[in-house]
Amino acid sequence: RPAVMNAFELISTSQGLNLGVLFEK
Amino acid sequence: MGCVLAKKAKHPVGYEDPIILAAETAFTVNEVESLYELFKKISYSIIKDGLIHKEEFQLALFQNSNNRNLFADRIFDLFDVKRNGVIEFGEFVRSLSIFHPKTAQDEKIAFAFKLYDLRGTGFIEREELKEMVTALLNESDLFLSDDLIETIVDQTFKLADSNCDGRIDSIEWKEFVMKNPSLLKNMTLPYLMDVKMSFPSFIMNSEAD
Repeated sequence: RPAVMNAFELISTSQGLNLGVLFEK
Repeated sequence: MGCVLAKKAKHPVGYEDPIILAAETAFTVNEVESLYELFKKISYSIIKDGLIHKEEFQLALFQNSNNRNLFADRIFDLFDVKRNGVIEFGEFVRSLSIFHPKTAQDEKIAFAFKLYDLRGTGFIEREELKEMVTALLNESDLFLSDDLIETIVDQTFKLADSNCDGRIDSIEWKEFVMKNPSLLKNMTLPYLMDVKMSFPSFIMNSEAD
């Protein structure tokens, strides 16, 4: 297990980056 | 009266010919027409002018037009290529094309770099990375101490900033992403392979043969 999280991994989980939402429903 | 021939323009300002857009993007003409259905839905949601305003973009992403989010702001600003405060149809299609599964990885890498280069200096700086981590934590209601945030940012810079000049340039970014491909995950939208299924009303409105 990595001791420290990669900052970019963390920020890539932002809801603001999830454009897939635009295509749902 | 007597204006029987006066006809309202069929398409709003910023509309572009699907044939031209298809030629310049990863989409077919029919797919561009389907994307127009999505574009209309978003661009008429608050201000009925056929242009996507920031509030409408936020509403589409978060079901709330007041939900400020650093990353959504960045996406909006990058889609708004003309920098006039709205996303026009052509900008929408060209930008979404970067997220197409068939688009070259280099284009996705370059877009993600611009996204994270908050101040547009050509480098992802340490302060920018810290600002983004802090924004993500606020958004997620997660709390990490400032020390831990510093450690995460330092550690990431150790891995990504290979020439140790305190900032990540586009070449270092590309190398880093190649080693960590999951960072590009949200740069590909599988939905774009099947736009016609999501917005099938193109069949009714198609101008293509």
